[in-house]
Amino acid sequence: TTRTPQFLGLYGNADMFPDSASKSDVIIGVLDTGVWPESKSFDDTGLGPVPSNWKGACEAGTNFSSSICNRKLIGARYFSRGYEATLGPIDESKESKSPRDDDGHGTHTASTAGGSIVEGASLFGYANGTARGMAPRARVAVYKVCWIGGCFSSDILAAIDKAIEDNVNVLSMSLGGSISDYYRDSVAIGAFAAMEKGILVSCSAGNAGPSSFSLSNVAPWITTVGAGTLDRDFPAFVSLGNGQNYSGVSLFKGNPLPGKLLPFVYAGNASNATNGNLCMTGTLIPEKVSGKIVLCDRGMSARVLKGAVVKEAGGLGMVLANTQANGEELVADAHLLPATAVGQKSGDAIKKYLLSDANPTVTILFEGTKVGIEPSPVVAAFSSRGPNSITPEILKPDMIAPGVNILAGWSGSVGPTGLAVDTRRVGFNIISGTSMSCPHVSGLAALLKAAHPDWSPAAIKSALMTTAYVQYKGGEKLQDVATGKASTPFDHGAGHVDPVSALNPGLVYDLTIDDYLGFLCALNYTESEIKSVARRNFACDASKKYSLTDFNYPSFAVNIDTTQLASGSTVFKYTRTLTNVGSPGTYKVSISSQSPAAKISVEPAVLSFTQMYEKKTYTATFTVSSMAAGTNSFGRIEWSDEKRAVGSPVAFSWN
Amino acid sequence: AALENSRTLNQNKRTTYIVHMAKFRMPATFQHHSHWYDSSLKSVSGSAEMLYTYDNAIHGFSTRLTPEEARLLESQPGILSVMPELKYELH
Repeated sequence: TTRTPQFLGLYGNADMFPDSASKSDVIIGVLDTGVWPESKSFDDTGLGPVPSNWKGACEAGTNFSSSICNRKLIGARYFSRGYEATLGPIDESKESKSPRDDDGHGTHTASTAGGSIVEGASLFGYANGTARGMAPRARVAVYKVCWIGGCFSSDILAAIDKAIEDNVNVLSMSLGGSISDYYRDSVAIGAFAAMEKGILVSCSAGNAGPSSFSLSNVAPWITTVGAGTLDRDFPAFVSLGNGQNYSGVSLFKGNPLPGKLLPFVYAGNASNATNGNLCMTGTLIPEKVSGKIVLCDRGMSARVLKGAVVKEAGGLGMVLANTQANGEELVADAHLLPATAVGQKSGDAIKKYLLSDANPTVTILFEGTKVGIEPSPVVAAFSSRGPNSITPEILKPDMIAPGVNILAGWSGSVGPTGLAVDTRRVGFNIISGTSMSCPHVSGLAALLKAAHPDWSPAAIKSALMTTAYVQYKGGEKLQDVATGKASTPFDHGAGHVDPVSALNPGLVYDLTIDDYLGFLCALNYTESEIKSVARRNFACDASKKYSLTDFNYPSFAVNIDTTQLASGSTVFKYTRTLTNVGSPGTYKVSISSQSPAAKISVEPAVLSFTQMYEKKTYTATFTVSSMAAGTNSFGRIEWSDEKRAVGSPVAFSWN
Repeated sequence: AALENSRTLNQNKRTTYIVHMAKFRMPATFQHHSHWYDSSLKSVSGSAEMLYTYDNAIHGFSTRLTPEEARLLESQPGILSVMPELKYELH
């Protein structure tokens, strides 16, 4: 990716991430649509031999030779038996029955996590710069599990099975399914086995935001990653005939519009279809749009497809207006015709002009790439939000990372829009989603694993979470683009990832396999359900009290049942154990709470560590007063020794 | 008759299931767990074939079964669960 390494502080801190041999021995497994091995992001120049513990393979298949892997892309496998069993044999004229990526998504995520350094990367000149993965010296192994018809759990499970056997260190999965209990969810079950082998599993939170309870991949042994913006934008202004200008974004590159105002039409008035405003395929009347710029409303169909529909009908350009569903979130696209996306407010104002002026005119001015945009990051509207609908006691997402307008490697068999009519081919593409934020964290986890090979997946996750930031440099709280207001831990989890701080957190909240088994017991899972997840002959001890509140997670979720809330206030006690992973130090706690109805106290308030891996336990007491059901409030518990700070969000929910 | 045909078709329609096995309960008569998995599957279906055998992510296998075969398999000794396959999407 370009820009995100700077945005995450990875440049100028090279000494903190020494170029050691161990760093290049970390292996990131990516389950996705495969890989385009010819991408410059998989150049292996300067890398040593393939790690001796690597047991993977480079599987041959359609348009993919087993000799195409190298010291960067050390493994490539594909899993299609489940897919073919359900949907019939793969049509090899449409997709490669091999690890080859015919979609682009897999190449993008794999290069984001562990791509090599590529100078002069851009998409049509947009987002130009030196591209690199978050762990540019890590090795990458690709497991193709997603096909045109979707990703099937029997294939996903087979890929995780192999990735564990192959000896990956980090697993990156930018996919999700419907919300289901952990023992029914193959990603959760496979991730449990991976975690047990010391593999950190990073998954995307989902793109179902900004609705509440919209998260995927919420198991506590998974690192769940939401998406935020960068400080980069691609402005393309809408200039109306009445002299008004509105800002939008675009990645269009091609023949420019004539340097004059052009006739402008609302798609809803250029169609006989009831949903004509959405510019669905075949709904525009060519006579009414030919030679004009068309305003389409967002929704129902792909944004780039709407552009193709306008172009097909003879339109010269498109203004794509957000509706309430997307608010002010702007996602840039490499449209096939001059087009720009505008937010709901601008869209409404433009429509007002369009529908009130007898001869409306417009033009679009493309401004290229702008950096230094503030505030940034802001939580992306599409990023899925908490609370956690499976286990409300575990606060999710865990963190956010860059996931909007991310440039990374792309497949050579598909254009940047992914449309069949798009015959352009690019080495890099700019796309958005929690799919893009997940591999950022996967790559950063690989960096931490290289620096601290003995850390457990839980320790690495704790380091990433507790050092994440929740304020801008000026002290203002992170914002949510969906509301334009401060975001909450249900939106950003522990905050925005800060890898430089994560490298040396001082303290971590660690978890062992026994802790996770205790967690399953606390969920009151049946013996059979636990055995399905944990793959062992394990039964919960009937004499033991298993508690979700004492599960050593790096964040806190306090759920208050308003029907059982005593008059006055109710007290909830949670315990946590911190492990020293730094130099000796004395840490003092600081506490903040948004609401007087949710009071926080911590005992003891000071923890002194004299030895490496020393553990200290504290109790957090939450004293909660009555509030209306549906109320949420937030707080924070932070331990600091003046040099380092380890922070945990607290979410209170009155249900 | 059409409704009845449709019901019969649905009853005979095979879909993919992921079968979780209690590997630690494998009878001593089997030398390898894959033989035990195969035997369990054959006990409910003469024609069903395994798609994958899993060793690390879970203990078990995936296969195509009718709903009735899935129900029968679930009641076999050593079977922890028979879960219908789920579809996932890219984010």
